[in-house]
Amino acid sequence: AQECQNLEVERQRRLERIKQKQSQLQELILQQIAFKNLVQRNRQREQQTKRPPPANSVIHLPFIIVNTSKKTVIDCSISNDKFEYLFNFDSMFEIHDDIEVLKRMGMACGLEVGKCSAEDLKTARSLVPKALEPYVTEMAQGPINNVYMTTG
Amino acid sequence: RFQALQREVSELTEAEEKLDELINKCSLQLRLLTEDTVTLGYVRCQDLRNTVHPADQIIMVIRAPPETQMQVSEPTEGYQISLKSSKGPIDVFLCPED
Amino acid sequence: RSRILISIGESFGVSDEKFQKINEMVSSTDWSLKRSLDGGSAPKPLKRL
Repeated sequence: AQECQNLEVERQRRLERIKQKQSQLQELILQQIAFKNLVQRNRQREQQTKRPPPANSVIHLPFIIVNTSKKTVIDCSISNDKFEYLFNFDSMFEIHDDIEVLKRMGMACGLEVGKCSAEDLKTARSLVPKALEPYVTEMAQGPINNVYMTTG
Repeated sequence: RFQALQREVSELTEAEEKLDELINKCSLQLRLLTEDTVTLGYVRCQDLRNTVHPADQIIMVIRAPPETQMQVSEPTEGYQISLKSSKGPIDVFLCPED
Repeated sequence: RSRILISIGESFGVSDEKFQKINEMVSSTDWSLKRSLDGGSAPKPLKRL
């Protein structure tokens, strides 16, 4: 009975770790798809315009954004060497990192919310290695719940 | 019951090892990807404006060197964001409205 | 008083759930209440960024 008890504890612990690793893998797959989609879009645009966009009009990854109402007053202090900044906001704001921005731009094909059209799913599957395709198919319906013992 | 548990734990061990392998591969692929196509990994101000609602907000973009410390604290009035870099200057700019 | 510390500037893909926590912390603040708690003093006119 004691050995069963120990195995039951071990089983529970492994299930929790697998759940955590499934969501970690899901986030990595989303990032890979979002980044590849962004690169593809930029490459197509540059081919259409036959030149890269003006340097001061692009924001390279990694970045974060802080957005707030136009009415917000922001008090900003900057050190001379630009190593330190201090911002005081008198109203609320939001902070988002670049992967969140890419998801909102639709670069993750809606997989982050489990709403992915058949067309988008086809695109997303083409952007990942074979071993990850079953995960992408599953993510189109919702969070990853399985582990596929595929090789490759 | 003991044998059934033993079998299940061994399957879970295999599944977890598979996940570890995929996570390591994916992390490496993403790192190589971002290094190889650094010139094409960019967004434009209009992209950012399309992701905030309402669109006519102030959008501040922060590009910082690695290990920059960002602290968000709640002093007596309003909120404070402080940025401290030890590896180089921090770039902060506002997205133009048009 | 709440305070959240994050390391930023890491390469793309090092995402951090803390941004969500910050947004929840900031949006949960009642700004009018905060202002009244500050003795009703109208916020001092801060210079606009």
